[in-house]
Amino acid sequence: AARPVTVLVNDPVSLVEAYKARAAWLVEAAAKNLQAELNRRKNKDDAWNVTSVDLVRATDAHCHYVVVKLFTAKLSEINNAAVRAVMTDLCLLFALHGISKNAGDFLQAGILTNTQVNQVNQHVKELLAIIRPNAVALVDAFDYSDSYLGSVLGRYDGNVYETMFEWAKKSPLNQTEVHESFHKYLKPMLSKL
Amino acid sequence: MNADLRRERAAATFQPELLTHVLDGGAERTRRRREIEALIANDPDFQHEDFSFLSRSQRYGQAIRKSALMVMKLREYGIADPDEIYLFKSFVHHGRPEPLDLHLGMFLPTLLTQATPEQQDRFFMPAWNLEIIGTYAQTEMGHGSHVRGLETTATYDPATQEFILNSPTVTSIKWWPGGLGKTSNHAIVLAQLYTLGQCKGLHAFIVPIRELGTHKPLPGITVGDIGPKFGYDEIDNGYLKMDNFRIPRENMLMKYAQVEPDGTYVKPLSDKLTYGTMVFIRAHIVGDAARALSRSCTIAIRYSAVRHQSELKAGEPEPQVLDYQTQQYKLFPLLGAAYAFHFVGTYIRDTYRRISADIIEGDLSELPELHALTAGLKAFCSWIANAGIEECRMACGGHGYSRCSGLPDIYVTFTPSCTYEGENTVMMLQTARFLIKSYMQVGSGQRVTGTVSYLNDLPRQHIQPQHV
Repeated sequence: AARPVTVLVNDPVSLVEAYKARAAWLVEAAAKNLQAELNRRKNKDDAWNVTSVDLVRATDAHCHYVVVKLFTAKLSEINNAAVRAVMTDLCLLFALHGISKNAGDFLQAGILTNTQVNQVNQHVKELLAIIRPNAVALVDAFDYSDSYLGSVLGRYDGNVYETMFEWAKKSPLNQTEVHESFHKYLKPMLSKL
Repeated sequence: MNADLRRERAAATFQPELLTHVLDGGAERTRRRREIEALIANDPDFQHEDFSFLSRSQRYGQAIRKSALMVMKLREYGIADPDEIYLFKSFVHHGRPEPLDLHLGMFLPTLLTQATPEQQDRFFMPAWNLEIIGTYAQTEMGHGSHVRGLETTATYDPATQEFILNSPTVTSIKWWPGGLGKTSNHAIVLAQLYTLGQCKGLHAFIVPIRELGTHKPLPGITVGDIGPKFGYDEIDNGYLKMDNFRIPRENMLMKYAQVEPDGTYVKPLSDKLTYGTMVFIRAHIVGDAARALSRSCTIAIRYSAVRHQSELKAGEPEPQVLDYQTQQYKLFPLLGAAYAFHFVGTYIRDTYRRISADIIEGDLSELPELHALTAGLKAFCSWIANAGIEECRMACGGHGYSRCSGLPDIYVTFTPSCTYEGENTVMMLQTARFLIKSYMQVGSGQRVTGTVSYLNDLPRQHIQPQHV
């Protein structure tokens, strides 16, 4: 009996099913390729080596499925509606971006059609605009102090350029107005020119 | 406050604080995390110069000073919970590695999980009190992720009831363990066990390498620092060569496999138990990937809101870089990945704890999946995070190249995790073995459980594209 996958690009749970189908397809493909090599070569280790690219792809798909699944599962644990909404958008973006980047797998496995891949790509761009107003708040939520973050560019108060100038002044090369190398190397050279 | 950032925060549709609670696992945990960070931030002893302007030796010196101080302060504040120790350590060192990382992260956990009660009595409290400072010496100069290829030998001598440790070749010299070069006086050494003329495979041994008190290398031990690296300036990654170095029989970690006084070998329940500490660290790396990537996204997204560049519309002022769709496309999927990895990290840590508790009770049924899942997820997450940090750096234009951006430090600190505790491609192939095995089981009519349970449906599954 056929068990088709219906993909809804706005539903994280549906995307989990798509990732699951891709993982299953790639694991099966790797296993079949391995078996074919075993039939041809008889040596188990050689067969494994010449199938290893397929095997890594299968693992990659399996892990990608697990990651999307766990992210999606987390959404239902978030009580606050506003937080859940923004996290759902982010989860959708993460999942759809992964599909877009690996569209070949989804097409080849027959999980998505060309039209659906186009819809996925379009929806990724729409989600970028949707997430944009919350981008700074989303990184603020990580709650890294300036001291822990250790970045002039990423300061919470955004006073980047003033701090960058102060930081540069602390460089050991700036301990003296004229570096000793001038007297040692440049000046003697200049006097001989 | 920069006006752009103020405007961004005012326009958000949710309260970040509530999301912080989700990440921490509750409001109380957020409060406690901040309390621990404040202890360090308000302590003048932990202040130091900007590491960017220090030499490698100075950075090691500062790091070891703060590590020693950290141990004393942990006692002073009565912090003993492993998660809180981790937080404290992380805040003291600002997320950088430190010379006691392997002592706290591998030596002590290995003692807890692989030592017998007698061995724990002998080694654990001195190690807890830092009389014994240990590391975990597995990797050799010529051998990394393929641990069965390790050459170091531990040959049992029934006459003296000792193991004789040897580094028989140049390639067998232990190479890379953190804290091995100058800090540690003991190491857990992974070596091929020989007893009664037979090789019994890889086992772990507690090996003293420096004399307590003087800290001088013991006779038969050659130990030192491996030199400057791509990053990790604060750590004395080291080399270790052993020449007919003898340790008592009781120094083999014998919770699972054992060697009796007459040399009789007692097999462990599972060979995989020897690598339990590596599984623990791999599980931890997933969380590290989340932290490294979320820090990088924080830097790149905030800076993209502050930075104005070029023109979107002719004649109008320079827009925020974050308004460019290409910039959003670079950064927002990575932001999604940072959150995803955080949740995966929490899941894998909890799964590790649950299955470890089962193992202690003698139930090893989930051990193969734990091995496979930690190996695969460690590789998957660390690869994406590694490339993602670099993407964030480049998203910051020229200033991302400056050390003051913080991004070069994050990159060089995180990138080794793609190779340590198992090179990523090798890890992916380990997981593939489990996947293929599970697939074969399904093919032979058995059902599989856990994250691979989707394979049960394969014989019936013929995927067909459907219209949306």
